[in-house]
This record gives sequence, C-alpha cells and structure tokens, in this order.
Amino acid sequence: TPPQTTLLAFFEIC
Amino acid sequence: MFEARLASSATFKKVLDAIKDLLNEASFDCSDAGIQLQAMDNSHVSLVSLNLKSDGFEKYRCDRNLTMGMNLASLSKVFRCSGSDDTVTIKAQDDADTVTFMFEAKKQEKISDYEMKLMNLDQEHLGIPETEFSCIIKLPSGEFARIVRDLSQFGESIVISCTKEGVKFSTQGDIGTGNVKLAQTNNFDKEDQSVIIDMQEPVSLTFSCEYLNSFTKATPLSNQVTLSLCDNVPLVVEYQIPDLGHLKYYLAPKIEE
Repeated sequence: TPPQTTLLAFFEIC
Repeated sequence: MFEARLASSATFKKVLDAIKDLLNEASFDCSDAGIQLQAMDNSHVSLVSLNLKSDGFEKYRCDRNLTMGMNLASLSKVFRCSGSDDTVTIKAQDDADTVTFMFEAKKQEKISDYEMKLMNLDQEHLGIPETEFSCIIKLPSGEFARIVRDLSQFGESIVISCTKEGVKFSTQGDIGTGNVKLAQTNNFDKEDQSVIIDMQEPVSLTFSCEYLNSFTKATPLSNQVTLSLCDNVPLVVEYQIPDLGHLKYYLAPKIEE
C-alpha cells in the first residue's frame, strides 16, 4: 500500500 | 444570545455519532446562517465539515457570532439523556463559558436541561479550494457502508476506481483480494436507491479503510452518499441531512511518492 498523505499537503491553513 | 431549537434531538445525536470517532473536541461556529463545524482528526488525514442551516431549525436566533468549543464525549453524554422523540433547544449567552441543552418530550410531560462547560479550542481552519472533480458517484449510503465493511476484512486500504462503466472498490491483504463493482442503475424514479456516476475522466485512488469506516457512521443521517474523486486531491464523502444541511468528510489519499 502506498504511504498515507495528510490534508496539509493539499490544503492551506488559514 | 444564541438559541436554536431543533424538532428532533435524534438528528443531532446521529450527527454526533458520525463525528465522535474522528474528533475528541470541536468548535461549533454559530452565525445567522446556522451552525458550522470544521475540524481535522489528530493525524491531519481527514477533515469533518458540518453545516446545519438556520432555517432547518424550528427556532433560530443568533445575535452575535459565537464559537462554542465542546468535548464531544461530554456532548454525547448529554445527548444520551434525551428521548428519541424529544426536541432540543441549545442556548448560550454572549461570551458565556457554558451552553445549555433543554430536552422536551412531545407532549411537554418531561422537560430536562443540562448545562455543559465550553472549552477554548485553538483549532486550525483549512482553506478548501473549489475543485472540478473527475468523478462524482452517488450511491445508497447503506451499500457504501456494506462495501467498506466487507473489504476492510481483507486489507488496510481500498482502491476506488471509476470509469464510465461503473465504480470498482478493491482491496488486497495477506489472505487474498476482494473486488466489488457497481454499475450505474437506471432506477431514476428512486434516486436514493440508485447508483449514479458523473464521470469526466477515469480516476483511481487509494484510501484508508479505517477512515472510510469512520465516515460510514453517518449512514443513519441519509439514504444516499456522494463520493467526489479527482487525481491527487482528497476524497469528499458527503451525506445530506434532510431539511437541515450536510456532513462532509475529506480524506487524504495514499499516494506513492
């Protein structure tokens, strides 16, 4: 299974 | 002053059941528009986005925007005290450090209230851009829960592949592999029992079974679920809450570096 990414790789904290 | 009266406390209980696996605590943002919540789980892999519209409440008053941080295990304890047919009224003063929940039985024969301490939570908000998804799949929520539960027995991840022929859910593990294919149905007069696929481009992405299973705790809220997929973008799993709003989950994919 490929590694799990996090949402922080896709969305920015505002 | 904030006051919101919901005809069915059971609906709010279902919302809580659908988010408390992923979140220990969360801030409920109250405004004229309604109640919103956006929070990531501790590992930043998934995000819960809840929207309850003010006009879905029997009564709704919000004089000033208010953020109420709550421990969800404590909130569940409060809602465990409500009857299935009770109405609930949520009340807080401006700048208060407590919130009150009042449960009323249908004929007013029993009225109970619980005051709960609020928490100051420093939560990170994510800016989520509008996405043109490659595939949008609508399917019965019970079917989705069943598929995720079945495939989770075999592996830790599920690959969701969508083409114009249909959608395929696959897994593999130590004992072997499993595949479930759903074709688009033509049962258009019964939309909530149909599988409807809107595909611009084929897509195939891998997601964690554990998180998908947590999302299916929302199944009692809605007969239908919508999965929105796009390459290299988090999956969106959306449950409409009839006449009240929606509950969306975002899930980061598993991607080979």
